[in-house]
Amino acid sequence: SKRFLQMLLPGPGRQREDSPAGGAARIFSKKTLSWRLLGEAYSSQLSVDEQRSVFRLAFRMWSEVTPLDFREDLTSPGATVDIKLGFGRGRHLGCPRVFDGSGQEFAHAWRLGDIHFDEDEHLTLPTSDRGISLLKVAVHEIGHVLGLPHTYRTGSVMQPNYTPQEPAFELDWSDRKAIQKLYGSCQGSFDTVFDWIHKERTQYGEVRVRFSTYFFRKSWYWLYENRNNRTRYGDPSRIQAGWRGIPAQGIDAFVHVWTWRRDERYFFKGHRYWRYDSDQDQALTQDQQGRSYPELISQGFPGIPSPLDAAYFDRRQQQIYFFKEALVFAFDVNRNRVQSSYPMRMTEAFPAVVPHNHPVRAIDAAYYSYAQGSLFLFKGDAYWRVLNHRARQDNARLPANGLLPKRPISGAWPDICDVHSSTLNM
Amino acid sequence: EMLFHSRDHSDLEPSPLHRAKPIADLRAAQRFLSRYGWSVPSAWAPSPKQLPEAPVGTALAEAVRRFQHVNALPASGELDAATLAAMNRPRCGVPDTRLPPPAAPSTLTPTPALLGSSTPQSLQPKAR
Repeated sequence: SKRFLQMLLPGPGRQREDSPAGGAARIFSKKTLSWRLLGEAYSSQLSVDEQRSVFRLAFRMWSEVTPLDFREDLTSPGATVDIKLGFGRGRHLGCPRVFDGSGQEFAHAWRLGDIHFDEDEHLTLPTSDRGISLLKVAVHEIGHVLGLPHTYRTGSVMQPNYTPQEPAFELDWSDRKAIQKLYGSCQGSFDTVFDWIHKERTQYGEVRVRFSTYFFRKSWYWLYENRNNRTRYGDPSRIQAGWRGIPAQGIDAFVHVWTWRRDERYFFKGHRYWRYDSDQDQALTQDQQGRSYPELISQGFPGIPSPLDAAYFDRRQQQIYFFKEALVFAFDVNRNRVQSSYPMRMTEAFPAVVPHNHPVRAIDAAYYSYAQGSLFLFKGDAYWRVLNHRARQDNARLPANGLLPKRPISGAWPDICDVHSSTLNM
Repeated sequence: EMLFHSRDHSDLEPSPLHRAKPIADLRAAQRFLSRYGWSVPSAWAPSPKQLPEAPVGTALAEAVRRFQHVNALPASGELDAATLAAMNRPRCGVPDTRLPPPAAPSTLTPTPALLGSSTPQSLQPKAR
C-alpha cells in the first residue's frame, strides 16, 4: 500500500507534469538521481559487486544521452533514495505485482520508482551468451522509471519482449530522442574544442591524414564522431586517462601549428603551455630544440597575455589567433611575434553579420573544423560560425571573417552529455 | 539452490516448481492480454485482484489481432500456436500502455478458436 501511495504522491524532485492535457508524461524534476541495490534483495546468481557494476553501467548509459546523472547512494535513509533495485521471486519486496517464475515476465518497474527483477530468471552478465542479460533488462527498466513506455520499434531497448543482447549493445538514435523529448537535450559550455590530426602511411607509402574531434570540459573530454552525430560510446573519460602529462582539468586552449616544416601541438592553461607528442601519446618534458615544458606563455609566445580564453591556428596565414577578454592577438609563428596591427577588438576582427549578434568578449573556445571547413567561436551553450572564403565568394557584401548569428551548440553537435563524476572512471 | 554444474553457473536450471505457467489456453491468453493492457486502456493496477476485465468475444479477437500485428504475425484474431508462443516469450512486466490503433478486421469472428492440435503438448512454448 505504501508503494501505491508513493506512486500517486511522489516526493520532492520526483514529478513534473509536462502538459495540462490528459496523459501528461511524468518525469523527475531534478538533475541528479540516486539509486541503490537493496541489501535484502541481492541476487544469488551473481556477486554483489557484479550486480552493482552492471547497474552502474546501465544508469551511466542513460546519463550519456540525457541531462540527468545518477549516483549510487549506499548511506542515505532508504526513503530518500530515488530508485531502488532488487531481486525477488513470486511475492516479493512488498510489491503488489507477483512474479510468475522462470519464463515470461523477467522484471518490472514503477515510473519514478523502483525496479524489481525476477530471481527465478537466469540473469547473466553482459559477457555471457546464455540467459538474459541483466544489463539489457536494467537499461530497459530504467527507461520505464524515467518515463518511457514500451515500443515495438525494431532496435529499441524499450521493446517489451527480450531479444538477446547484441555484441555492441547501446541506446540507438530513437531511444535517445525519446528520452530527450522528456528531459531535453544536453547543453553546456566547453573549455576547448579541437580536431586532432592523425597521420598515417598507406601500404603504398602515401601519407594519409585523418582527424578526430575532441570536446573538453573541466576534467573530462569526449571524442565526437561527426559521421554518427554523437560522441563515442562510453565517453566522457577523464583527461588524465587519455592525455598524459597535461593538466588534469580546466584546459584553456589547444593549438596545432601545422605547416610544411612544423608539426607542433600545444595545450594552454593559466600562464603556461605544454607541448604534446602525438607519437608517444604524452606531453613532452623537453623538445628537440631543448625547450622544457611546461613553459611560460610569455616566453614561448612573446607579446601574448595569459591566461587565455581560446586560440586556434590559421594554416593559410600561418598565424595563431589568441583570444583574451575582448581582444584577439594574431601571432606570426614564422617571425615569432605578434602582428603589428594587433591586438584588435574581437568585434573588429570578426564583425557581426547581424548587428549585436556577437559574443563580444571572453569566449570559451575557438574551433576550426576540418569536417566543415569553418571556424567556430564558442561561448556558453552557443556558437558563432565565421564566414569562410567560399561563403564570401557567393556573397561579396558579407564582411571578411564575419560572424554568422549564434546557434545552440547542441544543434550542431548533439548529445554531448555529462555523467556523474563517480562514474567517470568506468 | 537452483541446480548448476558449471563453475561459472552458466548452466543454471530453475526448479520445475519455479517455472512460469505456460500460456497455453484461452483463459491464460485472456489473462495475458488483460494484464499487459491489450484489452482495455488499463492503468498500472496496484493489485492483481483489480485487473481490468478480461476481453471476450469480439473484443478478444480484436485484442488478439492487435497483438499479432505488432508482433509481425498474421492478424487473424485467432489464438494460434505462433500467437501463444509470442505470449510466452520473456518480457517486461510493465503493461504495453501505448497500443497501436485497432486494425480493421477482414472478417467478423465472434469467438476466437484455438488452432492446431487439441492436445496441450502442441501448444507448449519452445524451451528457452
